[in-house]
Amino acid sequence: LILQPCLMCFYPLY
Amino acid sequence: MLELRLVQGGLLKKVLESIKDLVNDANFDCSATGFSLQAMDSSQVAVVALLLRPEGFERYWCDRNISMGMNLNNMAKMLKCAGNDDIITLKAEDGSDTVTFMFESPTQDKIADFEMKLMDINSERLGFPEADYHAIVRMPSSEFARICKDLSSIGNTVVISVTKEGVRFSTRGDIGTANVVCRQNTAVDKPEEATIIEMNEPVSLTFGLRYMNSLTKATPLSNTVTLSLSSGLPAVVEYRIAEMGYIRFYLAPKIEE
Repeated sequence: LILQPCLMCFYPLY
Repeated sequence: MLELRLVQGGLLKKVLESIKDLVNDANFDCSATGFSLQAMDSSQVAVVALLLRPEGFERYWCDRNISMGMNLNNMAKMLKCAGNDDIITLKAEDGSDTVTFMFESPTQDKIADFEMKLMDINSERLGFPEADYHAIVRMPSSEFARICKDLSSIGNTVVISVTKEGVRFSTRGDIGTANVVCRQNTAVDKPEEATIIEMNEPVSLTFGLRYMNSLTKATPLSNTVTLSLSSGLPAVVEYRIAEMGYIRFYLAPKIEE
């Protein structure tokens, strides 16, 4: 199963 | 008050063409650092970050930090009315809810102004910490665009792998598979035709080709593109805008579970 995570999973949100 | 005069107006046209399909609305920020933008696509998988430094403008006047929310499709419609060689000036009064784009022909015999409504956009910004990437590939931007386009006729995702052999772009679809390997090549006539691979560790990441194809719309902005890759981190795809700044795309990789 290949998932597409969003960018917020990698970087903090300000 | 803000007034930005860009002699190479065609550059702003190209910037808009490269991001308008990925992002609908965005805040353009104007400060002493430059004219910048950070915006996420609606599926929150890609972020575009633009910086045009003040030195690149013939006149860069902005007496306080200003953030202007714009619909990028509408902005692109207005900029399409400027000639490729036109000088473009952006003007906004303090507290105004509009921005004016002024287009001057190079011979000064035609001057047009277009006023566009601004919008309120609540945008959250992502923080991008400095990272040591496992591999950095610099290659001709047209070659990268060609590979993404070719592979997307076969599959939906691309695996980008960097090894000692070079950088490999692979896809798989119903009709079959495709692999394109680019080796380091510095024996070229012009430096922008080189492929340069800096690898600290082998890396392999999977991305949606739909996004990759979308960000290659920035190809007309630069002869070269730089891919920064690390396992488990978004890729950074950077097009440098000569002497002015850059347009960077951060793209989240797909993850196998």
